[in-house]
Amino acid sequence: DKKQMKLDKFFKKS
Amino acid sequence: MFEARMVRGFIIKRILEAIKDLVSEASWDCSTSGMSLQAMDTSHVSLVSVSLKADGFDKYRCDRNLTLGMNLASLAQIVKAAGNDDVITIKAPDDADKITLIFEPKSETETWEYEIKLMNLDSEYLGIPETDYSVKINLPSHKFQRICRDLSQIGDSVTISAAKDGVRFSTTGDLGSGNVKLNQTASADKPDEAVTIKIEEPIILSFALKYLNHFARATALSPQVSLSLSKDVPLVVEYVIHDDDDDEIGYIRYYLAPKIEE
Repeated sequence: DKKQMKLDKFFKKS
Repeated sequence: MFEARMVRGFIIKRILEAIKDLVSEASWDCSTSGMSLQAMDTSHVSLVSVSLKADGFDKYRCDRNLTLGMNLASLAQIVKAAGNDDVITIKAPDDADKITLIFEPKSETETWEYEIKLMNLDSEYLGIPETDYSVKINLPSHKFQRICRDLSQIGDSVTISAAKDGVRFSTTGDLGSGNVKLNQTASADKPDEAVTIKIEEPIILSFALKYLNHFARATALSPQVSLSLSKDVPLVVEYVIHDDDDDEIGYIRYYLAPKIEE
């Protein structure tokens, strides 16, 4: 099964 | 003082319809260059970014930068009451704790006025890195809407694979499987109906159809949609908004984190 990634992993808080 | 007047008020109606079920609360940032909004859904899987240029409004005045935090579902509910041909004006004083929405039916001598309370929201801005995407697909927005809708009858996720011979959208579920193959169109007679595929590097990525179906609610904003993909990064689905002269006046961009093998 595939796992849903979250955006926090790709985009940095600014 | 902030004042933004849009004669084609249906654009504002359609923008709100396209975002209200994805993000419940968000802040509009207003500056001399225009209005923008960035918000993630509560699960942090997708993000919506809206931009409307000041030039896209028929009248635009912003004396100092403002952040207008609001419940988007409430705003959408009120704006839904405006007719498709209505002129919509958004007004706020500099120290606003509410905004005023004014709807003016074109052919009539009436004015509808609503006030909406503003909220203090802890906005969390995400820096979206500049990315050179390996694949960019432009296709008719109604075709993308249909692909997402029809494949979600079969499965929960879609796998997008792009290679030299075209782009394939496929899904599997308990019922069986389904796939759609798109090839680049040859002629440029009808630009709105064109499919163009630019591939630097072949990719294969999976995404949740639930979110893509949300994004497809922006279909009425633009005849074309673009999908930008690279290995193991979020997908970008962009609807560019044009005015009557076909000049770009803004966009809705949706970002969606991929699903990966565990």
